[in-house]
Amino acid sequence: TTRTWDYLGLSASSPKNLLNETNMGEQIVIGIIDTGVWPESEVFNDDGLGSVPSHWKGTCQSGEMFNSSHCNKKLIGAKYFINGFLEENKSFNSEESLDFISPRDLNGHGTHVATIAAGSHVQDISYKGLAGGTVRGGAPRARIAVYKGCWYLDDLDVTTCSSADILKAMDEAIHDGVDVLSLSLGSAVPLYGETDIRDGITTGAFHAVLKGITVVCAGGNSGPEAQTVTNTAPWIITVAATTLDRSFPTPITLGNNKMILGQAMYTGPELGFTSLVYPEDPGNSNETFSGTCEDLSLNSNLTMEGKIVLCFTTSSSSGSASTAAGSVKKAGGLGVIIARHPGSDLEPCVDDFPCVSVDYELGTNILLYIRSTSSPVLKIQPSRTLVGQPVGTKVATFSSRGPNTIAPAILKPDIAAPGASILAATTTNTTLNDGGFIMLSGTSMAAPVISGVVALLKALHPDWSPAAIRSAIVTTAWRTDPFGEQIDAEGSSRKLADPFDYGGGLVNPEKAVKPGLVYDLALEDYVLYMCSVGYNDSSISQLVGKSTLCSNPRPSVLDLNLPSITIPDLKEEVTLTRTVTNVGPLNSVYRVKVEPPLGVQVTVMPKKLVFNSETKKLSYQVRVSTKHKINTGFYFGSLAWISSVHNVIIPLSVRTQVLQNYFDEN
Amino acid sequence: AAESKVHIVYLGEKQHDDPEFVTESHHQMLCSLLGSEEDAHGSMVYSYRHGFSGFAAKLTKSQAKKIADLPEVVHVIPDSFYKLK
Repeated sequence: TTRTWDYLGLSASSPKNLLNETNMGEQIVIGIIDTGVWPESEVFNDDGLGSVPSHWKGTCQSGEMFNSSHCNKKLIGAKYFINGFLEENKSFNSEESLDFISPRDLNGHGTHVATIAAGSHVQDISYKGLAGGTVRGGAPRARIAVYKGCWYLDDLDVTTCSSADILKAMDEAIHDGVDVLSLSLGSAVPLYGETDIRDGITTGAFHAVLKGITVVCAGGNSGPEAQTVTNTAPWIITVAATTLDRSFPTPITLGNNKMILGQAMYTGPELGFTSLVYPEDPGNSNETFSGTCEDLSLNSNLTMEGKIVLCFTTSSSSGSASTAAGSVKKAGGLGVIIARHPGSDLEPCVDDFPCVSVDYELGTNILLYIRSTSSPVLKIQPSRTLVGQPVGTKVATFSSRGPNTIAPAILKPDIAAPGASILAATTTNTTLNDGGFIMLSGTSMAAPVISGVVALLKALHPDWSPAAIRSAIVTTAWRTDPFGEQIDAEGSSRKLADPFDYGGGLVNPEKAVKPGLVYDLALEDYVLYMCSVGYNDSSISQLVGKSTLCSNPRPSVLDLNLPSITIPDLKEEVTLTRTVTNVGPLNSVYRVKVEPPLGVQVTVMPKKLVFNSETKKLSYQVRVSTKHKINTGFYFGSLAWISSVHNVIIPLSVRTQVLQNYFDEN
Repeated sequence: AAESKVHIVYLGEKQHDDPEFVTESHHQMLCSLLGSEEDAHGSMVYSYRHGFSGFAAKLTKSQAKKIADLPEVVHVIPDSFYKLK
């Protein structure tokens, strides 16, 4: 977070901005459901904070190495939920487990995400000199309530979260009076339906949202493949991850004096010119050679000992780098150059072992150099921190992509935020931490960025519903980076980002303060949604606690009043409706501007919306038809309502399906 | 004996504001299914009673099916697991 908030335009030094106008969210409580909290971290200091908000009813639960005195005016709640986990993991031994049977965090993940959402200012933090600056949350004076529902299972060396525990945590958080709920967890596709309890988060979130609590969830790390986004219910804010305008270039110099800037978090000493090898069969050997990063251990020690090793991998996971580094180190090697597809999952190697990533093109350059000389050598210098141009913003490779597999007409993810190489607090015993701070990547890190922004917006607009807040964030998002350069979607190959990569775009907190118009949703809209996706009257009645009857014919899911229009199966012309609520100047006039998707005709009626003291809500209709004669992929456009001061933009995504329910492959 | 696993019994919006009353209704439902208060107590994992109504309980497949058929039950599903993202 040493860069996140300045990058997003929320600098603490600006005298008048969202941060300062809301007293940094001091009256807001953000609930974090995760692996717990490391309360000694400086990010939970309560310096200068006033008394706990009066609506707070939560408590601090004592347990192993945690008691109520660990809470303060910053960390105002801490509870743990383990019953579901214990029932499902009979081998778990609470006496012997490394995890703490209390709200105390073992993994560090919960502490990290809590920092991102609402950590207090802590100056002069870095990871061994990299990414230095002030660590803080999006709403640095907001209060944090931690609900530990994820536990370390020693037998399998995994951290897992039982949905029964998570649901209980949500139930308690609703009772305690959280204003925002942040969940950096989820399941994998195939997903359960969002209208039933097969997904606990979805169900808990539904009731939280009906009570005015905004629920923010990570969209998942299964990118860059399409149709991988999770936590896709229309009442949840689903978050994608981008990179920052920050990188860690690491100079590597070949023996021919050609310098290449790789990427690493290498903070050890310079490794002077050292023999360089790419393990490959010279043609006259009976030994095994492998230049594949995951298979370096197949090489003899002699091949790698005392050398820097070049390897290639098709994986973008940091696991390949650490596996390669481990193999080279074990063989007595001195460093490793990993040639891989571009990705954003960068991690330091254990014990400051020199490990530098390059792309295939640069890796091939190094390979050609090796083959061109009898004694190839290479020098590695420590990584540096590069901030600002020319480092561009990308939707991270790992960030899960739409379309939404449960309800393709509901655009997911909703929004994107920085989630790659984020420096924030952790436990002091986590591997790769530096003084209790660590760099982590994932949509886990992006979700609490949005939670922090939501906290500030909620402080400024306490009467806005969760849907209105989501709308404000989505319609004002950057579709470029904050400096006007395009946002790419990292993958193989890189492309211009679209709504399935980043929803409305990259969150623009200052713009979201005054969105002009919002696409609001209330209970009756969610009922219409459930009717449209086929739920029966009695189930809906029980879900919402009052008698409901779906219309006949059932309403169209396309009419759900989202700040997006997604038509996954356009064949005949369709007409859909949206309603906008004026939250800007009373007397406002908006005119429509449509950028239709390729080969799609979009007509909006009326073309002008006039608001005054009497008219605060207006509806418009959108008629959409296709010129395509074949089944196409999704094409993207936008629909904007423009006044003299506001541009209220929603993404348009349309797929033509002449032949419906058809797996389009030949 | 059939194996009991944690199931989540979801009842939708809560019918009472008093959480004690909501929990009591969960115990009664479980008691009717399992036949004794002791078994109901031993089976109950959580009562969801603030934001919505439901409970988590250790049930066999057939018990889960029986309770799912009750008109006041929206769904019964086995517990599942999330991962950190």
